[in-house]
Amino acid sequence: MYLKSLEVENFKSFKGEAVIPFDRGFTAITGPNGSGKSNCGDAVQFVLGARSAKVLRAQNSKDLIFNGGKSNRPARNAKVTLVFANPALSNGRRRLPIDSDEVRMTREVRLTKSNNTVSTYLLNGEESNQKSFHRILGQANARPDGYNIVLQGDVTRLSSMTAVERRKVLDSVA
Amino acid sequence: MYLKSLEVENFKSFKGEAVIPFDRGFTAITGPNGSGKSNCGDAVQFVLGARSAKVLRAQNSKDLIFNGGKSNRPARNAKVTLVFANPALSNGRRRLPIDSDEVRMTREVRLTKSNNTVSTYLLNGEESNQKSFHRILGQANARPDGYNIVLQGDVTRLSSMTAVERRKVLDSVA
Amino acid sequence: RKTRLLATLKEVNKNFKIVYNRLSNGGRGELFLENPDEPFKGGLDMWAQPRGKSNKSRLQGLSGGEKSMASLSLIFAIQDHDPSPFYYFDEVDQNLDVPNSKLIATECRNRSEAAQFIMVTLRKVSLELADHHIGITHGGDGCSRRIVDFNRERAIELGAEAEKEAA
Amino acid sequence: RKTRLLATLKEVNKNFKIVYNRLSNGGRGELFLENPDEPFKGGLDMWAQPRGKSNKSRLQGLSGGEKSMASLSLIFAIQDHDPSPFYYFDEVDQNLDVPNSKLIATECRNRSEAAQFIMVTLRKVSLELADHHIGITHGGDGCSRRIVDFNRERAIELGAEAEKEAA
Ligand SMILES: Nc1ncnc2c1ncn2[C@@H]1O[C@H](COP(=O)(O)OP(=O)(O)OP(=O)(O)O)[C@@H](O)[C@H]1O
Ligand SMILES: Nc1ncnc2c1ncn2[C@@H]1O[C@H](COP(=O)(O)OP(=O)(O)OP(=O)(O)O)[C@@H](O)[C@H]1O
Ligand SMILES: [Mg+2]
Ligand SMILES: [Mg+2]
Repeated sequence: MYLKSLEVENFKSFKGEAVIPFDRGFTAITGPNGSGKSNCGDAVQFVLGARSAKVLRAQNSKDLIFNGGKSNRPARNAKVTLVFANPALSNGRRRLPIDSDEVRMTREVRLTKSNNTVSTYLLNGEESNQKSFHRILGQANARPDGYNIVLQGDVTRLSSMTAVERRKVLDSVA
Repeated sequence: MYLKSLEVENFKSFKGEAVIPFDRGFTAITGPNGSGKSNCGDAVQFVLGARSAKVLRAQNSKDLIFNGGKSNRPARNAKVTLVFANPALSNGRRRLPIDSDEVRMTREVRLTKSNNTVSTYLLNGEESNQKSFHRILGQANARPDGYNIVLQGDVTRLSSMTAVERRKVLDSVA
Repeated sequence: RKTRLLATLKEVNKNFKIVYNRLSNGGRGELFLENPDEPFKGGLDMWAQPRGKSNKSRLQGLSGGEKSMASLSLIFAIQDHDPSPFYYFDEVDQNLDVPNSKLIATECRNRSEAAQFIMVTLRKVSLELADHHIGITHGGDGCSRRIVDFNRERAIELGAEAEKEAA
Repeated sequence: RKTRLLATLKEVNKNFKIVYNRLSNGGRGELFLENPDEPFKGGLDMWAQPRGKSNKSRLQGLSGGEKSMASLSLIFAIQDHDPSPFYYFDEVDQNLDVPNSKLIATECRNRSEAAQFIMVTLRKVSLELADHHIGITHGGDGCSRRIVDFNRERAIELGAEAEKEAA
């Protein structure tokens, strides 16, 4: 199992649609300051189930929707899809407990008429919810905690946190 | 007025004596991780009057004395001298209110027989104290606060501190 | 709950010693509970002695780069405890010198045989060791986009071009 | 005490706008008191809008490099308020890309005509722009020492040599 591609639509600084293809092995993402590299990581966390909007450097989920930048129209929704390759293993089972070679996990946040946000989850196009996402991803050990995703600044935070905070990190993976 | 040289003796990772000459203009210090670059900054802060041992990444002043490294004998004292060029200006006055072309400001910390630390201050070789250091340096605006010395990590700390902490920074320079 | 924590600590500590020893070319690392009898009443200490340094060094007194190498060793040790199919690292090599950046990029490369590794980086050393390269930019209008036809040469050029312009 | 703070804020804010505008090639920055009537009851907000970005962006949502450029602008603005004869910067360019590192190194170089600037850095761009170079190393025995006969070429080589060894 690996992440085949990241599809974003109006997520943070990404206007409209963008597809970022990934391969197996070791992939490097580079680009200038403020170009949107960390926003890709936030997009991955957004689907995996980020602990809170604050982890995505957003005050609330409205901040996740493309705000127009300098001179474009702000969007009304933001959507992220993680596309996983999920081949059958030699014993017939698949890492993600879904019976298909490709698994598309989509999370979308939309502004309603009264300007609140509504979050929806789709699994291979069918309606789902955060709980089943957690369960399915948990089976493949692709959970968002436990330092599988190391956000910008996490390394320095780990060396300067208190001993009690560090023990809590261990609690969360025990 | 400028810093002509930094003389360290058994200060942190510096074994024995080391003299680091500086010039006017823009000087870059480089070297591998853990080589002692930030310890030079700590040495400067130590004489200027660092706010606390913690700012020098030390638990107490004993941690400022060379601890022997892998296989040397630990030292019993640590000494730092800042050598300032202090020429007379066109109006006959000098930036540091001391009547000499060169001003040597020394701070030393020594272990006593009962393993406590004693700090002494010397101004051009004569006994002085922290208060006069502060007064003399304050006249030349070479104070240790107000971001004249930006320690490793200060920039990131400034962008992630709370608004109240940031207002306190302004208080300290008002 | 306590037995689970102690069992996790034992395994993560075993991994931490091995990884830190490899990433520091022979240094010694160790994790300690402040209060082994009542672990939830205390914290977890991380002790690291880089090669050639005194065994009295406290984490607080280590340099920025040395602390990062210890923290990265702990992150790898935690990952080994419960392996995931993919990992994402965002500029973990910010305060590392070239040799340490190379050690971390090589570690990621070796681990990428068992699991997918995606690393955001500005450093040339890491770009050289990656198998695949993705370029992200914004066109001055605040809109992020992917640079198509991007490869290792273009990735290194992106940094070098800016460097040439800088010199 | 309140009048002094308000006067200091006015001047530092004026400096901040000018410096941030220069360091971000046209962006806009501003400092706000959360509670202007009772400043000691609230905090000080820093707002920065990099070039090409929306004016709704909050400091929290900016990138690592963009935040550092805003913080460095504030540091220079504070220094301008009460100039000192010498300044010491320790790896302030850690998370900056090459163009931003060059902007900061150039700013230090320009300011070094009026006051002495000493900067610890690992970045080639900054080493190229400095007038003088000092090398510090430890010989594997935990003892720091100064490298004698050190100059710009040797400084850049120190990074490049390690890079060659890394490639
Ligand atoms: N909802 C949004 N709409 C538009 N732009 C946004 C939104 N949220 C964040 N941004 C912008 O995204 C940019 C941050 O991008 P990101 O943090 O991904 O940069 P980066 O490539 O990681 O840079 P660095 O190398 O400095 O870490 C900021 O300029 C911010 O203003
Ligand atoms: N009292 C002491 N005696 C001996 N060594 C010490 C003492 N205090 C600190 N050290 C050592 O000094 C080293 C740290 O040096 P310093 O922080 O100056 O490195 P640096 O060159 O700034 O590295 P980086 O590029 O990673 O920031 C550590 O390895 C630490 O163990
Ligand atoms: Mg980033
Ligand atoms: Mg340092």
